[in-house]
Amino acid sequence: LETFVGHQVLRIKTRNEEQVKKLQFLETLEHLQLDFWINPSTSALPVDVRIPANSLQAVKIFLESHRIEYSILIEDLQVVLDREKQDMVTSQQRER
Amino acid sequence: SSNTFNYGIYHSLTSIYEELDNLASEYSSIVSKLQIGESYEKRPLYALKFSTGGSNRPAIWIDAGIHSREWVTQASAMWIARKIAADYGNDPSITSLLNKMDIFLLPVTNPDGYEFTHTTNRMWRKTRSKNPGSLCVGVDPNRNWDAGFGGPGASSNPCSDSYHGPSANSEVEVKSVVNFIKNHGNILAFLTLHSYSQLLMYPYGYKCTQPADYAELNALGEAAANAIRSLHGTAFKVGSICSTIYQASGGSIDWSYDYGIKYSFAFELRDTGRYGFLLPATQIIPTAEETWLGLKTIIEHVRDNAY
Repeated sequence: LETFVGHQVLRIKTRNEEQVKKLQFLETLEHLQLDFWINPSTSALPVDVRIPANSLQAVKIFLESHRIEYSILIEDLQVVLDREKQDMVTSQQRER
Repeated sequence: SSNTFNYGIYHSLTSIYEELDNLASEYSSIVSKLQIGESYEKRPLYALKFSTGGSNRPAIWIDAGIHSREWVTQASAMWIARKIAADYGNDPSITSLLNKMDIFLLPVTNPDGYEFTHTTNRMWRKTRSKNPGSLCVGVDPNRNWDAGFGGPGASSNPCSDSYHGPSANSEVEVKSVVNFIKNHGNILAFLTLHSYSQLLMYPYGYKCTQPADYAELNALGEAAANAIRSLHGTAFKVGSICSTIYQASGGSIDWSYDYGIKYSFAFELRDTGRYGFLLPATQIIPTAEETWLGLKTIIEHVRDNAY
């Protein structure tokens, strides 16, 4: 089973099309292994991206250096997945 | 519900398929389960048919879970299935609809991917087909339809999450739906559930020109969004794929619209701003309830404006 310990999901708010383009550039950097949950498209929509732990620092430095605002949607993805799985187990036990 | 299936939690594929059988037996006068094909890994593609008789009546198509990790869409589809069955004979609008039309509902459009999210990788969104010459697996099934296939907004890289596949309809899950719709020949609406972003979209995505029925689709989309908002205040944005998010080729509703199915809409379900598509199970029923109001607005319009 794939685990996602330390992966974070950032919600990025772009202010203009130039910042959207910066994120579209980020999207091309395959070595960062970014998983865009909401792709950069228009500054009217947020961009959500899952970032593996070992890419976190690089991405945050990139965003801050371009003054692109972000917040942390999910602090540690594995914690959310563990809770989801626990919910399912508990509910199925209750169902039975 | 009268049986043990808890619509307020996430379920395994096996459990969902069992519940389809339960619904078909509990509401045997209007609900039947049919297999429209099988997935790459040979899992059955089961759809529910809601019908009060007649042959080849005009029909509505609803699918969910084409992107397998978006569990709230499959869960919403299951709740909606029971809602439709339970409302027939009780809700005058649904009763009149099913006396004139049929509804087909495919709750798990990508069963291989769904199983994979339960057993191996919760983040998986594509199919599980093998790509010759690549170590990477799977195709984005919502870039694989024959609508601007291979155009902007889809990747030619098998390792990308938006890989369009080697050719249009290369994914048997997509091909099975296309064949079903073509063989049926009288589908008037194609509605597909995705998550998340709170968007209600109509064609086009593969090009940024307005569809011929823009005015009607936009007005109907706004009416559906108002219905959604009326329940829990969830605000959906309405527009074409291209104007709302970006150019994205090979999408299902572009294919269905170009095939002649005027009422083609894609829903991106609620975004709590905290979990993305990992909505906690406590959000399943409120999400399903509001989504149903939007779907119902559209299918009532189709019932009253059959073409």
